[in-house]
Amino acid sequence: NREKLHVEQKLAIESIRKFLDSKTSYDVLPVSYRLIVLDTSLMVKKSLNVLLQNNIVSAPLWDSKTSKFAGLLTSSDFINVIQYYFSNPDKFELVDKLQLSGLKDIEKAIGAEPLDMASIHPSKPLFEACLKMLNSKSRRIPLIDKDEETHREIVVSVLTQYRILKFVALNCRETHFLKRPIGELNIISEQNVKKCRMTTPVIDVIQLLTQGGVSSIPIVDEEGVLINIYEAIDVLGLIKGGIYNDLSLSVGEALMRRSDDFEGVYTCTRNDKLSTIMDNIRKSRIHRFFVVDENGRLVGVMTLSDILKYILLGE
Amino acid sequence: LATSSIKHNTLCVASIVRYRQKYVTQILYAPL
Amino acid sequence: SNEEDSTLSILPTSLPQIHRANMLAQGFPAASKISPLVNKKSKTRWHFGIRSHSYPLDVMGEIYIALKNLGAEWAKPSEEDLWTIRVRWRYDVLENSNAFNSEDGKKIPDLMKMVIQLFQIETNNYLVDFKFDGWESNYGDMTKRSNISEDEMSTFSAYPFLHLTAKLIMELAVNS
Repeated sequence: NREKLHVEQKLAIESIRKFLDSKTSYDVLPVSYRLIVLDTSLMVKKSLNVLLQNNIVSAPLWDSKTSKFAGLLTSSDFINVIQYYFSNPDKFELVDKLQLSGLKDIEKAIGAEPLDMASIHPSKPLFEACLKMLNSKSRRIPLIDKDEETHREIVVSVLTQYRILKFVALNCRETHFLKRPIGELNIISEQNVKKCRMTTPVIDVIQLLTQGGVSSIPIVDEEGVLINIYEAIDVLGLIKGGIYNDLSLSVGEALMRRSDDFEGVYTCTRNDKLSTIMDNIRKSRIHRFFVVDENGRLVGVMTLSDILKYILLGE
Repeated sequence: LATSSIKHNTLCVASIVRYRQKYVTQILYAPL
Repeated sequence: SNEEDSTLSILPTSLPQIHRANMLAQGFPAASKISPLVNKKSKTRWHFGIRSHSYPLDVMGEIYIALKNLGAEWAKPSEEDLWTIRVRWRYDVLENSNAFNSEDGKKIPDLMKMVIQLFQIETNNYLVDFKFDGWESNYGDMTKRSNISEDEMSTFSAYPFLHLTAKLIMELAVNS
């Protein structure tokens, strides 16, 4: 039976890869959709309002001076602003009036690694977009085309790992054959998982996010049991509340900012299968799975990058 | 062109554009 | 069989209401002061163009003044249609030095055409509509668009149009 599971999983993965190679990023786009773009002369704090008001966590930037796409605004930018302010508390005025075009200077000032912003043409194979995303360590990739009359750049959309996995879960029946336990697939990050306690100051947790290049930090109790997580996008609520003045808050207190429509942290165990994982991605907006043991102790984390990498390159 | 009321000194304009066989509502937020 | 042997679940202590109750129970000092972010997804209310209750000729006057301030030019309106303005506007961006030559050496048209039209919705309620009307190159030759029909036109960038109309609306808002 094990052998049968192995063979079925291998064949299913190969079939899903063929599917990803046969489709383009354009195919993932709905027939009708919105794309919210921010002019780089907008103030950072106004852009925060726009993101929260539209329930989005990232948006492409448009530099109207050069009539060009100027990268993506992501939670990393807000984290950079918090870290800059934490190191320069006297610069409140500058931070308060900062424009989106000034984010690059903040990045340089704190020595942050600029996000490698890969982009791709909408007509390229989806498989290629996925590879580019994995290599650039970003969880999203802008689709860029050119206006055929003025040759100016068009931001057609921004594809995320979640949207691609959901597209696979919706269109590939082969996901039902991914029955091997995830503990056997070398898909779970178990070593050096950075974690914290509920009493850890939120600024230290934010440092862990940037040092680890991760988008969430698990919060465990004294026995190592998982209680909650702090996500990079929680920083938006911290800034919105203006409590980035008070960064000595514990991460538990900072999480009080989370809005009530937060769906909760998804956990699983080593015995779960990608078939059920993909089925849940199809139904709910999930960004990662924390792997726990039978006592709820944290074992590791499986992110959408890990799942996508396995589908593209695993086996 | 579609516009939304100016709030927080931020202007929001939009236009529905066909991109090949799909329709994108391009929404641009700019400071007043 | 998916569901029965799955151990996927949502961590109860991570649900905001339970987290807040736990924090208060454990007596964290700031816990009682911090309220959850209300993600009011206020539905953006959209309008066609911009509305005005001013006297029609005043509206047209303000538009011409704003266009002039922004360096746009317009065709002389015909007697029978005073409520339509055919605008031509240089879209000059600080692109690289050879601003008007794209990579493949073709000339990039830099004059955007726009039609601005005043409509009456009801008594004392008017609407100013903005329409994109193609590109022209400032060397006078007709824009390439003539040989691309609307249907074939499949990759159009709305940003220059959105950018210029935003500038015009700001000018009108600031002047008024």
